[in-house]
Amino acid sequence: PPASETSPVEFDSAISYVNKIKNRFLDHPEIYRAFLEILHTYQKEQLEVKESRGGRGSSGMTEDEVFSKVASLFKGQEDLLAEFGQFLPDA
Amino acid sequence: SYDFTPLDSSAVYVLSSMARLRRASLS
Repeated sequence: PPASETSPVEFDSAISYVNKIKNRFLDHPEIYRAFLEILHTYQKEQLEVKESRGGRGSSGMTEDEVFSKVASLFKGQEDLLAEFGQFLPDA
Repeated sequence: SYDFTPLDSSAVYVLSSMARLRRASLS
């Protein structure tokens, strides 16, 4: 598929990954919520960077920052973290 | 079966966009 479109495979793996995290942290919904929060902050900052392109040159939240936040959240859940790394653009 | 809230769906959206960017950066 073209780089501008999300392929069904990417969509499916995102769905099953979100589902996996949700199920893994059924007893700790705060961890799942914090994960969603990190993703939303990342997305929001990416949008702000796009809108202000040519401005002060801020790059928003980097993939490294996202990864380290998720790493501290998923401590001891190495499989989840490894899988998350597969979604990151420069992992 | 998937019981997704709007928040879950937007997480799926962010993750699949990340995967797409990754593919774009690898190709």
